[in-house]
Amino acid sequence: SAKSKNAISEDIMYNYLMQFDYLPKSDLETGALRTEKQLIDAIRSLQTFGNIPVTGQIDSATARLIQQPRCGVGDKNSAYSFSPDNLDHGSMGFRARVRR
Amino acid sequence: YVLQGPKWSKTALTWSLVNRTMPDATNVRRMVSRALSVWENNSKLTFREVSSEQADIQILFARLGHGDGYKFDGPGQVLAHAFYPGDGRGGDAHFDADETWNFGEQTDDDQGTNFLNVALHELGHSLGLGHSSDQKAVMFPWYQNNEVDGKLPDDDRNGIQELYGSKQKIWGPLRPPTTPTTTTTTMRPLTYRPVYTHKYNTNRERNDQEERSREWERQWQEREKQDRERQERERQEQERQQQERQERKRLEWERQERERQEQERQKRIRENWERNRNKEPVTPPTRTTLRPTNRQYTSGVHRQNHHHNKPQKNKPDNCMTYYDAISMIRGELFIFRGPYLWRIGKNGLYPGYPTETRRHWSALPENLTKVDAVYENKQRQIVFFIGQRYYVFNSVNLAPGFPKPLASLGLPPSLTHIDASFVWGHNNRTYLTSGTLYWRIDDYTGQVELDYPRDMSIWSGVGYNIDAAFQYLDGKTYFFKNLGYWEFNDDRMKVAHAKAKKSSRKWMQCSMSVNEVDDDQR
Repeated sequence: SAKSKNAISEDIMYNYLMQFDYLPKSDLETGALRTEKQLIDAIRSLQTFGNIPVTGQIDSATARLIQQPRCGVGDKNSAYSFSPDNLDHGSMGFRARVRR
Repeated sequence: YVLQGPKWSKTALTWSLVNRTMPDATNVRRMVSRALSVWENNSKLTFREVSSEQADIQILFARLGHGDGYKFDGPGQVLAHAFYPGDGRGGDAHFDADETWNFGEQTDDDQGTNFLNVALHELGHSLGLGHSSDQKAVMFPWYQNNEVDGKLPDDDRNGIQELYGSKQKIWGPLRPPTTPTTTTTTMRPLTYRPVYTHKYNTNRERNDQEERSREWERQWQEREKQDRERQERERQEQERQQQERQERKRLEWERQERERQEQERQKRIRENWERNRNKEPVTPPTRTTLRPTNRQYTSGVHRQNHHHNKPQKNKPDNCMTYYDAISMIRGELFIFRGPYLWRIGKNGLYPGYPTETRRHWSALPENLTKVDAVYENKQRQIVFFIGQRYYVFNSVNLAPGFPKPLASLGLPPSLTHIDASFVWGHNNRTYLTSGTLYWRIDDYTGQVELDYPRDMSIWSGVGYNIDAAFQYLDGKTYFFKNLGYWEFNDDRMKVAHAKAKKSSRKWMQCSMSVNEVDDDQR
């Protein structure tokens, strides 16, 4: 059961790291396998950004950090960065706004 | 601090609350106004509330998926998000309506998430600030229930002032005149005109001081003059930029209007065609009269058959047609439109095309009006999606047991059609799209994989309800909609060019018309 618990937490960690731009978002689709080093580097980067001890491990401080409420915008080179090419005025079904 | 994305090209911005009838609308507006005043007090920016969809910053409360591709997640975790400055949804701030928000003045955690703090943070994004790793900063990504009280931490203040400058000063700090140590001087802050109350020891000191005061006065007047001139230049520059913006807006509006009209026209043609097709009686082979020729595919109708003793069919125009489906089959490009297809090989378009799709695959339905999607699978079988069924062919022979319903792939039984099917070069996996959703097919089980469907927004830039998609010989994936196409950049997970290029130019080798401007040159 310990192994299974660990696997789940790594999965959550991966998703969190992808969601907030510590790992490439394309991984969400490709399910790309990453080396342990890449995961550790991403965790270290998150820990640095979050001002918690930088261990590269999913420790209790990291677990607490990723459970904290936060802004949905990514922390690095976010995909939320606006650019006209991710707009599709006619078909987003959002609000039919005309260009200003 | 991090400056992310573009900045606003103007300093006077407008904002508007979209959910004006929500129960807490008054409190929300008051809090947004207060949050904006914090940014306003620390920069040259000014904000004005309007009730308009044209406002620069739209404040929206929404839950879960709300149309921008960035779903909220219910209570907790993600509280809000915002877009960096720009047109359209640029600058807009979205708040998760499922959170328990505290719109009051109290900063008690038990009352819920402090909206003022979150709004202050999101509006920082709306102005062009990214996340900061400074824990004291407003732009720190994790929620902090700090007392705001109109003050901005140094990190955020430096960021916003780098983008928009600090509040305008009438004059900058001038070095005050040196005064003798024996005098008593009352000085106001350096940015204001100083007032002196002196006691002088000698006439000479008085003369010196008066001389310095005159010099000070002269400098002050000079600076004031320079300020006035600078302000006038800035005003003229702003006016010029405003005119330019209006001109650009007008041109953009005209372009969009043209596109809209073209889309409407194509939609009407498509509807007419479908209606007429459905009404069309089965043509007896001995028919000798001319069949009505109002069955059109696009604005341009290619009439090849002029034999009055044969049923006449209107074929789609090579250079003015959107594509229902497109796929590489046996190394050649096949483009499908209505019941027709084009075939493009090494030497370009085969002569005699477009021709009826059923001439190649005769097991397709006799009343075939269109093919929704086509792809060649790993077993080199050709898979056609038509309405709620799919057909698998070994070369030109229908495989046993087919057609089958889409639901047999694990797709929802309510699904009416597939928009596109393609093998993505990035991972060599097979994808199906329909409307706003897409699915991945497990090549071993032949079934839709778990965790699907997903939102089409991951294919950033192609939008929803695409017409077709396929992987070309160059390994790249191309998406099609209306008369245009996008090349997809797999590494960046977005289209390689924001504006769709004209399909007919690349895929049908159609030449440019006289008035047409090349996309790349544009």
